[in-house]
Amino acid sequence: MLEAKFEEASLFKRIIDGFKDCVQLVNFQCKEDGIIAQAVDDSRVLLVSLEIGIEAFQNYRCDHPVTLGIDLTSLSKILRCGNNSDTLTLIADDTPDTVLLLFEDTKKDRVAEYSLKLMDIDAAFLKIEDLAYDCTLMMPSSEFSKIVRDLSQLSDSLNIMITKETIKFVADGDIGSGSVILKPFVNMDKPEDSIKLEMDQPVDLTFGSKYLLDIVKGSALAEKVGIRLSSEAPALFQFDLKSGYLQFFLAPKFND
Amino acid sequence: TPIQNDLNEFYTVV
Repeated sequence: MLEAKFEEASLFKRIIDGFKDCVQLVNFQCKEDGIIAQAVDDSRVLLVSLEIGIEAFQNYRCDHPVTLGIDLTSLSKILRCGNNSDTLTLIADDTPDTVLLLFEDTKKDRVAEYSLKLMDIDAAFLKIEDLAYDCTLMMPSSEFSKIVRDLSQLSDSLNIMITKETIKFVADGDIGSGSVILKPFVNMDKPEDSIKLEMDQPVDLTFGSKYLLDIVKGSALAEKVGIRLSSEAPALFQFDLKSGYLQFFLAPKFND
Repeated sequence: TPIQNDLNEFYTVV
């Protein structure tokens, strides 16, 4: 039996909105210590990995591991039926055909119940090995989101270059070019606005704009985004939850 | 134009 109760439905909505546009069919593996999910986009360029720890829930109980195969488009339809401030409980039995979504507005004694049919999704569980990264960058997710959205208008590729004290985003396209240069700094009054950079090696990497546009949809989950880059490995973009995370692994473009 | 790499070589099937 699974009973996973979010204090606010908006959290689960934001999690699902954070990756529903890049993958569609996802197995959610529910275990004693929380829920994990992962999926790769059709082009096998972007891998999404989600972990929701039990601290992220108001109540969590899972006696028996259970996998929920979910079509995110269908799930999103149901999630739109609940109010953001409702509590949301996911309920499934040990061998489920459906998952129940229970929205409760405790102030009004309003209860809404939806059942979502589950799917048998044939997807291997994949792991990206722990990798050594050349640069680790932590910055406000809203700022990263704006840079990606702005520069993506100019080109289908976005270049990220990091040297010791400079982070440079560049787009060079048919209509023109643009760049945004940032320097690490600490904002004592608003630590969440700080930009932190740890660099072992400089990097100069190019990514597909359309994938970055998908990744920044995770920005609604966290004020900060962690970006880890390596010349030899996929980049990691991470949005932390109160307990758990939403991660995106993105393969870079390379010059042939 | 740079060519898009994919993730295949970085996966391990668990």
